[in-house]
Amino acid sequence: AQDDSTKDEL
Amino acid sequence: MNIFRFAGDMTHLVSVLLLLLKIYATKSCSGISLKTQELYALVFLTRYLDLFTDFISIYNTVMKVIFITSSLAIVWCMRAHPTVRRSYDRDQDTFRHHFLVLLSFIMALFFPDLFTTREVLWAFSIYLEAVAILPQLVLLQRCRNVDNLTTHYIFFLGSYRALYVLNWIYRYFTEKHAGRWISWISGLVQTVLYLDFFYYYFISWKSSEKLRLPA
Repeated sequence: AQDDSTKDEL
Repeated sequence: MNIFRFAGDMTHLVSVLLLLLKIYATKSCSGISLKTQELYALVFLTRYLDLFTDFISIYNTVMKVIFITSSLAIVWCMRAHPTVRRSYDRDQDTFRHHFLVLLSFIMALFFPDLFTTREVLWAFSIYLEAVAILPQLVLLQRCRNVDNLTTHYIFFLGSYRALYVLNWIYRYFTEKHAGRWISWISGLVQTVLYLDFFYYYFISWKSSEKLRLPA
């Protein structure tokens, strides 16, 4: 699942 | 955020600014594929759905707004701006990009991280971005005289995802962060598609001649 650390990637 | 990631975002931003400059300065979109621009607008619209729901940072929000508005503005310019639209090579820009959309959507249905609307659309945008440059590269092969701004635009657009791959490699070794395999594979495919262009871009820079892709 989308862990938070890649969430901020564009 | 590491230096590779920031450099990637700045490179992406520069590519957008170069394209806007080219269209604004020359009032022309010759050599630009409308289909690639449409695919990119779709990529940003399906990837940044969380723009209004999840606030991550000012930087993140500003960049998403820039990418969405600029890609839509460029598509509008090439379709409807009275001066710019006349320079669009409609009969050269013939790549069947609908197949790319369909293929990416099917891939996203079969291989999302999680089977939720948001995750499927996110995976769709990642798969689609990997192949979105194809119409532009095909058009570049057909157009003989492409202006420098256009080649620099493509160079920066291709470099940004390569820097993201470096960012994932860096994070893997420093933060033991595995990343997401969808991003890894799509980012690598996307960068590989540019290798041919990067080679000719480098050759043209060294011999200070105009970039020419072989027919």
